[in-house]
Amino acid sequence: AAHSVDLRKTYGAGQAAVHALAGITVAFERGRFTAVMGPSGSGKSTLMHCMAGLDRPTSGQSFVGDLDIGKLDDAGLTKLRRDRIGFVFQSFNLIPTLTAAENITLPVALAGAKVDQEWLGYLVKQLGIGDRLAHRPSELSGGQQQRVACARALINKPDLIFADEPTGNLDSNASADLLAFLRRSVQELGQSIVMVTHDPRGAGYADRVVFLADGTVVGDLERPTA
Amino acid sequence: AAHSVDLRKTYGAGQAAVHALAGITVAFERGRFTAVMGPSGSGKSTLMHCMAGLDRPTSGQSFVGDLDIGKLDDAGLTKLRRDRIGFVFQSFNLIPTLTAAENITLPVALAGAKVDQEWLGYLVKQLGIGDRLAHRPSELSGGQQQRVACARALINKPDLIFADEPTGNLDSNASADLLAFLRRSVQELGQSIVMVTHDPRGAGYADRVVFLADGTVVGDLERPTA
Ligand SMILES: Nc1ncnc2c1ncn2[C@@H]1O[C@H](COP(=O)(O)OP(=O)(O)OP(=O)(O)O)[C@@H](O)[C@H]1O
Ligand SMILES: Nc1ncnc2c1ncn2[C@@H]1O[C@H](COP(=O)(O)OP(=O)(O)OP(=O)(O)O)[C@@H](O)[C@H]1O
Ligand SMILES: [Mg+2]
Ligand SMILES: [Mg+2]
Repeated sequence: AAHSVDLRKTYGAGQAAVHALAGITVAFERGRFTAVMGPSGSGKSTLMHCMAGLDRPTSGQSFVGDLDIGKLDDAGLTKLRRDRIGFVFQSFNLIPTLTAAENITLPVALAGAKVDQEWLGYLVKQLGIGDRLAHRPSELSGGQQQRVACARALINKPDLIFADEPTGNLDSNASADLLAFLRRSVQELGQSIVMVTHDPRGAGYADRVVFLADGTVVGDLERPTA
Repeated sequence: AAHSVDLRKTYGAGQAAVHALAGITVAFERGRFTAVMGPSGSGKSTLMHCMAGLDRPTSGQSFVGDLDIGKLDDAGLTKLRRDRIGFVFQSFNLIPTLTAAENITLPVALAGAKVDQEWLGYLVKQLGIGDRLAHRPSELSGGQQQRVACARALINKPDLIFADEPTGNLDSNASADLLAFLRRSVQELGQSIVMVTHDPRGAGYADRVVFLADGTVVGDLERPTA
């Protein structure tokens, strides 16, 4: 589904340089649910951004399928993200002037397609946000905003989903619902999911857990026992 | 330290009305660490905002010490928040154009006081953000931003601290460090802390846990065993 080769991302130069990614080679297989864990500041979000084409690495390569996304121009990256990749941001990034429903269906509108109303209904019900679709982000709680951001990432049924701490603002029930939903979409729809999490219970839903520290992969565990 | 009497907050009217707070009477004692838990959308952030004077309730009263904060005008509320209350927002609310250090010391600058450099150094070291003080919020990871927001809430040594999911973006080590630090400031400095959390480990650091559901208090536990 996606892999990187010696990916590096450095901010600043000289003494003050920060090596957010210090050479990461990792493959995320199709149809599997991979969790990424690691201390705060270890490069998890930076890795997700570079592998999803949201940010350009300093060096190294990143592939979606067989496509080297470093060779794409900005328009190519936008098309790739719109058609093949769903992204749940750590800070939600909802559009403040749109309602929850409009935020969710925005990717479809941008692609000039028609909304699959049945799938929208299913998503909204699974995520428990049916009674807040007319609210704008400022009229939603933190957890509700996070679930709207998840629905937006899934609306186009992308085959590859990157989710950056999708349960950070959810209580244990809402978070168990969301994780079970993500698990099902891997098993039933064959989607590939890469999820950053600090929550050990979240890692329990994954097929594999990759551990980062200081911008490098320091561990890789198959199927943890939940 | 703070208490509310039949606090209500309703958004909208008629059919679409949302009763975020449906009558909450609760007291948070001085020098104690109280956790507030409850499902997403149950009113936790709304309660914190109304009790800290950041939002006006629809009806009911809220007191800081013996002061009925509903009787204060906007200038009075601002002064109360600056001098007596520290607030850690669920969405950080850092000023994007300021560095981490400037964000942290902003409350002191606004109060026209001098920064206690020793206390600033102690805070920064406890929260593990010493090497990111010159970074702006966009140059910090989610967890680092959260810790800067915590330092800002504590810089003026307020006697009452409201923290809305202060560990939501932190890995288990950083979150244990922060919780232990909050626990110490209750025991050693006599501060009063009210913390919203979804994390059972977080609740374990508290003296008491108050449970909300649908805008009302549904449970109240003394000193859970960690
Ligand atoms: N401006 C608003 N207009 C309408 N409804 C609102 C508004 N702000 C909040 N709400 C609603 O009030 C309820 C309580 O919100 P609040 O943010 O207090 O929840 P919370 O317990 O903090 O949840 P979370 O754990 O997800 O952060 C939610 O159902 C939310 O949709
Ligand atoms: N624009 C930038 N300039 C300088 N340093 C940056 C910039 N953006 C990120 N960093 C640094 O890069 C490192 C990695 O950040 P990243 O956001 O990937 O961490 P993370 O693992 O997602 O952490 P968290 O769990 O706190 O979200 C951090 O130490 C951060 O301070
Ligand atoms: Mg991150
Ligand atoms: Mg909240």
